[in-house]
Amino acid sequence: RFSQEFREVAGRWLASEASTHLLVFSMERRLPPNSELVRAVLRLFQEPVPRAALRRHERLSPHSARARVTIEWLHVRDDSSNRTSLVDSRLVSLHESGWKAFDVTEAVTFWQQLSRPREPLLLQVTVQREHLGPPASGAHKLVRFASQGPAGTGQGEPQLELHTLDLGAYGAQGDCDPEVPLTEATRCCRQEVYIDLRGMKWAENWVLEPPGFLAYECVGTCQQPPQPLPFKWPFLGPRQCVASETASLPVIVSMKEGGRPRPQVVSLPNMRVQKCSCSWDGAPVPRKLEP
Amino acid sequence: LSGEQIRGRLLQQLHLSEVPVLDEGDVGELVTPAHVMAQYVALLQRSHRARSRGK
Repeated sequence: RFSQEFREVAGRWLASEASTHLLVFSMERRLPPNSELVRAVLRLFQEPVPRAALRRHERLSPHSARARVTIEWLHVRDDSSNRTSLVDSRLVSLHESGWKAFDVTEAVTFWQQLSRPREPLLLQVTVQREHLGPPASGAHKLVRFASQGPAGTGQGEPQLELHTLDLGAYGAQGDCDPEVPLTEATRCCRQEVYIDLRGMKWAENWVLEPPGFLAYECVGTCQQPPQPLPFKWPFLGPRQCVASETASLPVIVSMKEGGRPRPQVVSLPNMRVQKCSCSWDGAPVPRKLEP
Repeated sequence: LSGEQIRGRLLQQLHLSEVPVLDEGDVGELVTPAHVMAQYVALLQRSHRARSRGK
């Protein structure tokens, strides 16, 4: 508009896809440093369907009073192309209204994996038909989520709840102090363990390199968070001290080829512990963001 | 990580059912070729780089 060469072209809406909404959350400094994201919950306020509209719907589609609500994380790549990742989906009833909770932990986990400076967290909310194809039900057209509270009160606005644990208290402590003996009170740490391959009978004449290696192990206990947790997760056990990062170990072995031994390199994955962490037993392993 | 576990992982990676029987005499004179040693060192270095890079 500031160029003489440029002429504005007016457009008009021919169609509107009213059932897709984009929520934008500014996330910088929302997650405390040295903290672990435990759960992120998106709360949307489902507005009640007007009675007249509900009666009309029941007359036209007596068997379907539900719509599918899908939450996707939207990532705008550097080349401006979009990519969506499904994070939660559930059916909602036309007869219900009030706050609906969606698990968007995965979306925030993906967002955390972006390189800085990070874009805001973009969540795409889509309201679709429960079933595709005839007989078509218009239930999805009646589901409305509040976007702003009445008269700017903030009531009913979409909310993002972030539940975090302070790793200073609930995390591991890095490498163990070799001067301090291990007790039941030792906080989760990585301890040196040397594996001597030369001392193993089966490795004789077979394993040529290395003669041994530092494998490390995770020892100690993890502080448990206060009960009850602000959410319920099925099969969630206590926090345990486990290897969260590992490295492979290359080995040279002698293999017989044509009756003669020949050295060969083989890489064994997950042989050396790089990092120990406190993790929930039974918690889902976060997906890695793929390029 | 026990010796048995390491043995099991080696066999699995090499698609073997048991540890090959090798005579000490054959292996004693065995010299690791330079290209095999270079491959081994490269894998070692890659493994250590991954370590310094962190998560």
